[in-house]
Amino acid sequence: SSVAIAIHGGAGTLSPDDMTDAQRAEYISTLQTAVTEGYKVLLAGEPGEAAVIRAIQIMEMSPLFNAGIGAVYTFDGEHELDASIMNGRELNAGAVSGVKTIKSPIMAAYRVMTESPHVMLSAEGAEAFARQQALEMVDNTLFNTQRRYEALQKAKARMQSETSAVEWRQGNERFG
Amino acid sequence: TVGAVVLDKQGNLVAGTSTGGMTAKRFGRIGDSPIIGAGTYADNTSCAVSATGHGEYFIRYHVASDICARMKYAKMSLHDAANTVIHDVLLPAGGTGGVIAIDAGGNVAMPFNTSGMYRASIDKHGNVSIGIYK
Repeated sequence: SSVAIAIHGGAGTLSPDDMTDAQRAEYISTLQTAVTEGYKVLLAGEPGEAAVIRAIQIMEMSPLFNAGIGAVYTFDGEHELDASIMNGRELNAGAVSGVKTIKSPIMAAYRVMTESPHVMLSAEGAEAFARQQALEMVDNTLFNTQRRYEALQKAKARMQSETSAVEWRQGNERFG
Repeated sequence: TVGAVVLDKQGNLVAGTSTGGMTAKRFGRIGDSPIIGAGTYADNTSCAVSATGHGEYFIRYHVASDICARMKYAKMSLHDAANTVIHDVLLPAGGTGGVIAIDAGGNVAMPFNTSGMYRASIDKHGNVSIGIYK
């Protein structure tokens, strides 16, 4: 049968003024690489999971997107990552949430789906499972970027100026 | 947040999503990305969906599985199901963001109710499309 792929790198209040032509070209180039590499995997007849992982890992390793390297910071100045994957054949699924030292969260989610009886593992438990699966573990600082660190400072400044938690509605940061 | 949805040569639909979550999040806050049915869903009888946006709304409105359910039970097209949920259900409720979705026929829908979404696709005819803004 024919194959097809779609990818996203996040949504939000994006304005052409927010980025230079060079930055825009970088986004376009990375999206092009991710969608093309995933498509090649499909053309080779490999299972859809391999294509999804290939495309997402390219974006996890890019500092441009809020996933893996380039992830936003938590209030405490760390990175807590989440990921999930689902196959439409037997509705099988895997997910990890709140992980800090797994280099590729989408790969961890895939292993939860294929190597465990569970659908979702979280935090330290998910990390212990990833180590048992011999997935690559890294220091949380691997995911640091200056741009996201500055975004954290701005968000914290706004949080302090808001009068109540209810009114504190995040700006663009609320988008995944 | 990043995501991918595919139709493979065996006719299977697969969806995946990965995220750093929300800036300045506290107290172990989790958004929709790892929640099956909210930020990620796939069913060969309808579609595969990956979402990005204000996670709390995507969880409460179980966006990814709602799109697939509208195809499965209401016999809506992929385009209509995805656009209805993003523009007519989520936006009036205050939920902002978008989805990428694909069906068993290799059709692709990428609706979003914000001013931009980083997105790319290669359809069943091999046509490439890449976009950032509306």
